[in-house]
Amino acid sequence: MEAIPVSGVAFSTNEARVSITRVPDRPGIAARFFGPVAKANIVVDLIIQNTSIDGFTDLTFTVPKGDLAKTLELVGQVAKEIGAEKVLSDEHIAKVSIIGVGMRNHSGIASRMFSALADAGINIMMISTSEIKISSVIEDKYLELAVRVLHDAFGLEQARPTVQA
Amino acid sequence: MEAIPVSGVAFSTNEARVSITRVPDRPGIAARFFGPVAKANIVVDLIIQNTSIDGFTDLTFTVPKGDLAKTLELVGQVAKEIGAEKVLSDEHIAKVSIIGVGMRNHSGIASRMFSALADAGINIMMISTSEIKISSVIEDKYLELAVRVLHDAFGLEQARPTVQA
Ligand SMILES: C[C@@H](O)[C@H](N)C(=O)O
Ligand SMILES: C[C@@H](O)[C@H](N)C(=O)O
Repeated sequence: MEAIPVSGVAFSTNEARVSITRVPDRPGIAARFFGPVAKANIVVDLIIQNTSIDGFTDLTFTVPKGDLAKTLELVGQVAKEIGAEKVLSDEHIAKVSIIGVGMRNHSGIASRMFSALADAGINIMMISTSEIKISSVIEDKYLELAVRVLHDAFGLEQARPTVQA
Repeated sequence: MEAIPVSGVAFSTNEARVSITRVPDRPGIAARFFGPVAKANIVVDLIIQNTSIDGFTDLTFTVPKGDLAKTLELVGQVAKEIGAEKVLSDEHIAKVSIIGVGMRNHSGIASRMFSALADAGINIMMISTSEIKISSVIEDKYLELAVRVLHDAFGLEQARPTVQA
């Protein structure tokens, strides 16, 4: 087994998810949502948009729980203006991440992370990746279990889980 | 205007997108797809999954163009087994990214990036973020235009665009 370049497990629980469903997939729509949010100085962490299938797609991002009400007000206004389907939110989420430099060439890491969560019966609600990190958003009630099974799956010491993914 | 901590624009054109639509949103599904892909030593770059709305969601990831045919074979098999809707792919994509440390606290950067692409009439097909990077997947034919307008939007020198986001 090649040494897997994973250095730790990080997590964050202070975010809430905001999703706008069925936005039209045409230039300018994403800018319409993030302009007002930026103007209100709300810090956005994850932004996830998958490719559209029928000309519409969902746009999801996370904000600090304390800013959720304000964000929903701003986003709700734009969603109405552009005729999106609905605005959903969820405060009971946690983000858990596998961190490792050189990650890019080891798609096995993703497979191992997802299998470890699956074996523990934890559903993956969202996925986002970067060169040094694979993040999964899960229900917050599973966070301790997720951190533990991921430490085991990658043979990491549990001692000091890093905070704030 | 606060100094925006953006150090550059990066891009990559050697990836192809694979999407599996309407996969059941239950534990173990993501692992089912990435196991065979990892076993075949196929390098996965972006992985994007948004939250499910009706119990189903789409799973998208990118692989080197040269590995697309093999990936579609592996993924097609699993998609059939789990009853996913369909498997789609697109080779004509490019990823363009804004890079900057300390990015997290400037949601205005996302807004500026999306507005710059919108003003140039460029549609954003996928979005993924990390602490130091905001990536947008666009049609490959718009790559040069996107790199140019993003340099302008962030007041960056055009001299040497970084490659491989
Ligand atoms: C959905 C949204 O991202 C749209 N495609 C845009 O470019 O703004
Ligand atoms: C869709 C897929 O990610 C599923 N939720 C899983 O946990 O595997």
